[in-house]
Amino acid sequence: MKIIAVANQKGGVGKTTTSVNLAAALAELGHATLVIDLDPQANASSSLGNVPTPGQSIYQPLLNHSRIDEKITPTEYPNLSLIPGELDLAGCEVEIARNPNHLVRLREILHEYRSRAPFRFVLLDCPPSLGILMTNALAAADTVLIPLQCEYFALEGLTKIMGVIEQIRSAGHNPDVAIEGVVLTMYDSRTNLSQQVAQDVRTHLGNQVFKTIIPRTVRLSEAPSHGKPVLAYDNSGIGSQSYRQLAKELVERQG
Amino acid sequence: MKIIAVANQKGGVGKTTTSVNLAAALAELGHATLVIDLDPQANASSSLGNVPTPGQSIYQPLLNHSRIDEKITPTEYPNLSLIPGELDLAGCEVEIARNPNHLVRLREILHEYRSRAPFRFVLLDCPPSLGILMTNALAAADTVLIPLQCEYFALEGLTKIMGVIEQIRSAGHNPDVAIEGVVLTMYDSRTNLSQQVAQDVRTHLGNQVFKTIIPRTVRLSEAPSHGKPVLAYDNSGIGSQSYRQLAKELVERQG
Ligand SMILES: Nc1ncnc2c1ncn2[C@@H]1O[C@H](COP(=O)(O)OP(=O)(O)OP(=O)(O)O)[C@@H](O)[C@H]1O
Ligand SMILES: Nc1ncnc2c1ncn2[C@@H]1O[C@H](COP(=O)(O)OP(=O)(O)OP(=O)(O)O)[C@@H](O)[C@H]1O
Ligand SMILES: [Mg+2]
Ligand SMILES: [Mg+2]
Repeated sequence: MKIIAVANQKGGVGKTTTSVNLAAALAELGHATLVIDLDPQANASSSLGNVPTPGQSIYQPLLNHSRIDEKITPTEYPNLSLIPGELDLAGCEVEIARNPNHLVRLREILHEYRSRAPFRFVLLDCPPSLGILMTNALAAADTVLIPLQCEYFALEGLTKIMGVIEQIRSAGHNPDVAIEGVVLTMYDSRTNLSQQVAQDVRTHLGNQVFKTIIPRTVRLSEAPSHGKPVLAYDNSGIGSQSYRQLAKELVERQG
Repeated sequence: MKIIAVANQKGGVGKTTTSVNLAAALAELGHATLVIDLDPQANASSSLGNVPTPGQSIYQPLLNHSRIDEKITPTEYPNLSLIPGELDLAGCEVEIARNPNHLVRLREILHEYRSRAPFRFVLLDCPPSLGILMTNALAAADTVLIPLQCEYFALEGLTKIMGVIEQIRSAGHNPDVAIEGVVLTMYDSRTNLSQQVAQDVRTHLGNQVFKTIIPRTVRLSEAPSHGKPVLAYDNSGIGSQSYRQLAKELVERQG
C-alpha cells in the first residue's frame, strides 16, 4: 500500500481535481484505490457523488473515538473507495492540537491499518493551508504529489511546500518522505505565462516534474457539478486522457 | 475608516487579486487605503512589489509584542499602504490559540488604532482556511467582501462562508458584521458554467452581488509576476477597467 499526499498550501491549484481523477484512473487500471478527503470543504467527496453523512470522516479516528475501517465508504466506481470530508474537520485541528503527538495521529492510524488494508494506493486530498491537517498528511505519506497551477503565485509557493516537507523530514516526523513528483495543472498553451512557468519548473526540478501535463479544459471544472470524476463525465475528452496518462506514468515510476 | 475582510475559505478564487487591485483602484480615486496581508503565502505583498522584511507583518502586534503603527509600510503608489505577510503567520495561529481572547486579537488592535488611522479603507486579505487568522479577520471587519470564482466548488462553498460569518455574529465576537457583497471573478462568458453560476448566485442573493463582474484575463495573472497591481501593469486593459468599476460601485454603496 502506497500513501500519497496530494498537497500544496496554495489555494485552487488542482489538488482535489487531481486526487479524484488520478484515483479514478488508477482504479480503472485495476489498482484498488482509497481517497481520504482531509479538507473540511469536502470537495473530493462531492466530486465522487458522496452523500454527506455526519461523522463519516476521518475526524473520529484522528481523536481515537473510532476505527478507520468504519469510515471507508464505497463509491459507484469499481476499485475506488472514499473516506469523506466534513466541515467538522476544521474543528479537529484545535482538538488534536491538545494531543502531545498531534502531528503524527494520521501516520499512526494509517501505519496500523497498512497490514490489513486491501488498497494499492491511498491518496490524501489536502486543504489549502499550513495547518495541522496538512502536516498530518505529510507525516503519514510515503510520498507527496504536488499539483502546480501554471501561474505566478503557485510558482512562488513551490519553495514553501518543499520547505515544509523538508521540515517534516528533518524534525523526524517522517524521515523517509519523498517527492512523488510535481504535476503541472491548468496549462493553457496559448499563454506565455503557462509556458514560462512550465519551463522554469522543469529547469529547476528536472525529472521530479511529471511528463504528463494537465491542460485547462472546461469539462474538468464541469464534472464535479455532476458528482462524477471526469472519466465518467467526459470519457473520451482531453481531461480524461491526461489523467489516464498521469496514472500510467505514476504506476511506471513505481518501478 | 472602514475595515473590509476579503474572505472565502475556498482556495484560488481571487481573494488576493481582488484585495490588491480593488485597493489600488480605491487609492487612485483618492481614498487612503491600507492592505493587511493575513496570508502566510504573502501573495498580496509580492503583488505590490514588497521586498520581504522579517518581522514586518501583523504577527508581533497580534501577540502584543509591538504596535501596529510600526508595521505600516508605504508602497510606490500614492494613497496605498501595506502591512505585509510572512510565513511566520502560520505559526502564530498556534501561538495566539493559547491566548483566552484569541479570536478577537485583530479586532482589539484595529479598533484601538481606528481613532488615529489616516485610512479611509482597510482591506484584509485572508488565507484560504477556516482557521484562526480568518476568524480574526471576520471578527475585526465592519463588512466582508466575498470573491466568488464562477466554478462549481466555489458555489458549493458559498453557504459555508456565509455560515461562518453568521457564527461570528451570533457568538458575539462581531455582532454587527455585515456582507459588503459577493464579487464574481474569473468569469468566462464562453462557458455555460460561468453563466450558470452567475445566474444561480444572483437568484439567491440578489443585490448582495456586485453588478461589476471580473472577467478571466491573462493580464491579471501576469501582473503579480511583475510585482504590480494590474492598474500599473496593463492600465487600459479589461482587468484594470473592471477593478476601477468595482471600486466606484463599492464607494457608491457606502451611501
Ligand atoms: N485542468 C483544469 N481545467 C479546468 N478547470 C480546472 C482544472 N483543474 C481544476 N479546475 C477547476 O479549478 C478550480 C480549482 O481546482 P481544485 O478545487 O481542484 O483545486 P484545489 O487545489 O483542490 O483547491 P483548494 O485549495 O480550495 O482545495 C475548481 O473549480 C476546478 O474545477
Ligand atoms: N480575473 C482573473 N483572470 C485571470 N486570472 C486570475 C483572475 N483572478 C485571479 N487570477 C489568477 O488566479 C490565481 C488565483 O487567484 P488568487 O491567488 O488571487 O486567489 P486567492 O483566493 O487569493 O488564492 P488563495 O486561496 O491561495 O489565497 C492566481 O494565479 C491569479 O493570478
Ligand atoms: Mg481542494
Ligand atoms: Mg490569496
